[in-house]
Amino acid sequence: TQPRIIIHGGAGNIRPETMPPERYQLFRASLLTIISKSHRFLLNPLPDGSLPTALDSATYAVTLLEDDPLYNAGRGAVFTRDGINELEASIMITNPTRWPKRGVGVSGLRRVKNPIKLAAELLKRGGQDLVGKGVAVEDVEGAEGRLNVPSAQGHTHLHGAAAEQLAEAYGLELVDPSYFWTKDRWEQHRRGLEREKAMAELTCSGLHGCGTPAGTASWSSDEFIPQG
Amino acid sequence: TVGAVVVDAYGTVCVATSTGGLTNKLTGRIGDTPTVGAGFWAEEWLEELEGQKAGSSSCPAVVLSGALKGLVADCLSTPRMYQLGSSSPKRVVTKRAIAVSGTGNGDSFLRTTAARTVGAIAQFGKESGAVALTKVTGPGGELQRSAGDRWGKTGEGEGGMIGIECIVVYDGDGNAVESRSEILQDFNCGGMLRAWVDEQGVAFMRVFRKD
Repeated sequence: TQPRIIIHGGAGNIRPETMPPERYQLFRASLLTIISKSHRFLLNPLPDGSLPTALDSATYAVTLLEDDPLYNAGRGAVFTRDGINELEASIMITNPTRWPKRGVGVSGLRRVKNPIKLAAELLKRGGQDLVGKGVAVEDVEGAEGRLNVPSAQGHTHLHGAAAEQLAEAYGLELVDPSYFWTKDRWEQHRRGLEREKAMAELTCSGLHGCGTPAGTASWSSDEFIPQG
Repeated sequence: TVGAVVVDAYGTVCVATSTGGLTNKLTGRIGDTPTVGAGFWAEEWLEELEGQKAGSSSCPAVVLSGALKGLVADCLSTPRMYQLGSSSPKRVVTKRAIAVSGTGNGDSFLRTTAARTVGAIAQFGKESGAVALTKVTGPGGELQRSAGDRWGKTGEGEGGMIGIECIVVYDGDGNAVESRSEILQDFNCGGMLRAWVDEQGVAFMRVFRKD
């Protein structure tokens, strides 16, 4: 099969009015750079002569997108109402013979630098030969050498501290939560809460009927607010 | 949200998606990106033509009797039947593999299990991946309908998807003889940031429908 790839960096209320030319050029340069690097990764044989798998190539492409603060993922992620970043990721493949789990989701992450790498590791481990065998611990070659860690078994969604504990055991890079902070997203977060407050006051002044804020902290007709 | 869908030289399709979630979401809210079938989906299945049962990815590749001497000319359209010196036409078995990654208002993707719905329309509705994806996330599709009268007021129903469909055709001895893949993409809102490489290796980037 001829290897192919497509990537996205988000969708929503994106219109020429909410995407000025200089911002459009920023996204254009970033997306074309990432798609070119990822296509090259997909086509170039690995040191052992084999061709990269779809799993490794998709993980590589999303890692580049997570590292670019332009996008709502990894560095540059949006904030919750409480001003923290809670990251989510997932991965799934069509071929069930190699990884019977087929798909994995991770959520509630606050310190894993590249959430997609954790999803990929969870798909590769604790899955292919342990599905349904309920093996409690797994021998893992982690950053500190061989470790016995709770096995991810055939689970397809892991959340919060348990997921981060496995990320650490697998030797994935953990960062201080401040790594994800960017000024643009912080200001978007503050503007959203202020918009909601202003809408609520407007609404309760009887202009819209009390208790039904016309705007939300998560969406605006005037700008592109990442919806997730 | 960011995503990538890749088909490799072995015909496996993989979807990877990552996000910070909905701006100003409630802390603890889980969105569609890590929820199987909502923001992402990947599956493959066998399709035997002419009345034989549609297989699923777990059933073995059906080995057809006798070797096919022709190939399906364009495996993205309905394969032609081949008479191989006998009265009854032979059957052609194709393996279809589809993976999609969603982005947009996650709670709407969750309510409609949007990604799985694309796979189901393609497999059970016998539609191409492109038609199935547009039926869910294209203008006026399932996702937009799920917003009801809140469409255009709260961001509900807004979103887009990218994907890849790969079809492999097997000969009478169960050997893969031809494969073709197609890039899938559509959205129902103002724009979707996306980039892809076509079959000639040319890179494209788009935000709107016609930029």
